[in-house]
Amino acid sequence: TSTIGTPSTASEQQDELSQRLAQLRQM
Amino acid sequence: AAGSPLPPLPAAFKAVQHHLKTATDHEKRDPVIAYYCRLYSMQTAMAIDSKSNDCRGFLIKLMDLLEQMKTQLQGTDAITNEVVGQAHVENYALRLFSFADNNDRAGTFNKTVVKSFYTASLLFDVLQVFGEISEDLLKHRKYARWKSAYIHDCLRKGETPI
Repeated sequence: TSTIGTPSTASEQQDELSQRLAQLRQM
Repeated sequence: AAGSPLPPLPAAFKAVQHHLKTATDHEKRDPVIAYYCRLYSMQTAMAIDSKSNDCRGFLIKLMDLLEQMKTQLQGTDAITNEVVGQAHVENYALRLFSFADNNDRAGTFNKTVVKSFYTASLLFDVLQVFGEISEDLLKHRKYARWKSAYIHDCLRKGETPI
């Protein structure tokens, strides 16, 4: 279970970009 | 927006190199075109690689730039309303296509015609940010891409296009 943290960091970073993209298109 | 705010393009994002160049070319002339070219590049590049350091760094800068453009262009309908934006990009692409096609049919072959066909084909790509593009536009894109390559090749070899 100790390796779970690493991929979630990468996906969080991707999520942040996806969220910003979604917000950009909502305004 | 002065100078070039983006870092060098990572090799993985070569597929959007020309769309980003089209954005820069239209920065002053037509910021709406510049904005949607960058939006298309952002979406496409994110799907390629948003994890490696250089790619993520580039994407963050591109996103900063898009957000900055959106703020600067708040009074522009084609930016705040994507339906208007779609019509703007489509009309622009079709106008470029017609310009190139009319010249081609009149027997005028030069770099401007090549560039117009090619830029039109890139803008048909950009229309994908609004959803799937129609069969008709797909045909236009294929024809424009083929024509630009063909005329470019003829000019390079000193041959007359047929």
